[in-house]
Amino acid sequence: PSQEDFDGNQVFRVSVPNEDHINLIQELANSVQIDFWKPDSATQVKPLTTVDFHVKAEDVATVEKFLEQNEFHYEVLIGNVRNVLEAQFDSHTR
Amino acid sequence: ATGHSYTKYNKWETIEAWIQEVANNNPDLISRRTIGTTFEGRNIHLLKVGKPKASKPAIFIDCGFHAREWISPAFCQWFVKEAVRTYGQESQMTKLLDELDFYVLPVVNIDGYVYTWTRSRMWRKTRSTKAGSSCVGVDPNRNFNAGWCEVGASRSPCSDTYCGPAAESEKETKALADFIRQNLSSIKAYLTIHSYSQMMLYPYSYAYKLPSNNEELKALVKGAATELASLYGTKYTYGPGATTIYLAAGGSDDWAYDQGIKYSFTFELRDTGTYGFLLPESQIRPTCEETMLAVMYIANYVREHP
Repeated sequence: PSQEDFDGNQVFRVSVPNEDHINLIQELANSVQIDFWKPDSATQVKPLTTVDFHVKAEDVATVEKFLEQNEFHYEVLIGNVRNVLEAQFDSHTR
Repeated sequence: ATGHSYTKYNKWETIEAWIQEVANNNPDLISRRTIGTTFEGRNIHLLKVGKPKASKPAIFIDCGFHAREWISPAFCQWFVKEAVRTYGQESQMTKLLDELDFYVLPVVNIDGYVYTWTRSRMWRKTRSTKAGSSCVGVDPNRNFNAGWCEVGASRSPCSDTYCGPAAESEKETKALADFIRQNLSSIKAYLTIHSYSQMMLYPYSYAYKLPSNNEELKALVKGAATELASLYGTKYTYGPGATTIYLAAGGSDDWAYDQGIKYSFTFELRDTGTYGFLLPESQIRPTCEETMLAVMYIANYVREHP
């Protein structure tokens, strides 16, 4: 396989106020491929915390719609993972 | 080690060449050994850093458990560089290396690290395959025999937190555990370097119980976090893993503690989410510099409390 380019992928930070929202996060993780950054998995999400996760470009709209429909507070931490991935090589010695 | 830089992310071949070079160039301070091979057959190298002397206490530091946490191997390289650079020049490091040995495992999950450079930057697990599943890899930090697979881990081979078919099923975790078991009498502290979220954790993560020396460990990480923050003001949170971050069974720090290593810590390096696993290279230097302060603080405490 060729190298994955991550173009259009996004990273979300979602506030989780209570158990109901934890269940919703788990529901989302069961329907869309989610790469959890913090915590490591849906089963480790705790109330009154935030969850960081990475979503493929083709799932971004679905995830945003889900979060809005269920009145989650969230922010987009990384708008395009590919750009940040390329920008990590910013060493002046390179 | 052509192309190697301490302020760049280095691919595995470059790190491996650097391991050989730094050992060859500093025979009075560094020795190298191979403690096993990975699933894909790569050698797992370990550096012993310290002035040779019979029966010294040791501190074990490993990096690169999770493949995508690139700042972690960068720190292990930085640590070795600083040891070489400052031995005989700065009193604290000189004292440490005269009285302690540091076992440094520059990359635990080498196959995964290679995969992040060649196929998918966001890969986390090992690259082992198992009969009966098309999914690849085990989470090495769920693969130790510490409440193995009880909480915060998955029995699904396709999960990112898959605990594996058995504790120490992975050649990489088995090699690490075997080495520590063989050297338990000398290893006084265990530090495992991860990213991200800026935390210093100590046991336990597999349960809400606290270690017998909880107060001592709490004071130690508090002091280390203060030291770390003194350079750039970077704030770290700290405490026992289960309450500070989340329940997670099978971690190497819990396992090391239960083996009798009473100073056992997990570091989660920068940042808190702006870049996550994609920390820019320009942050390697400040991240490693501040982390060195915390590691030196802990090492000095261990030296004074062997």
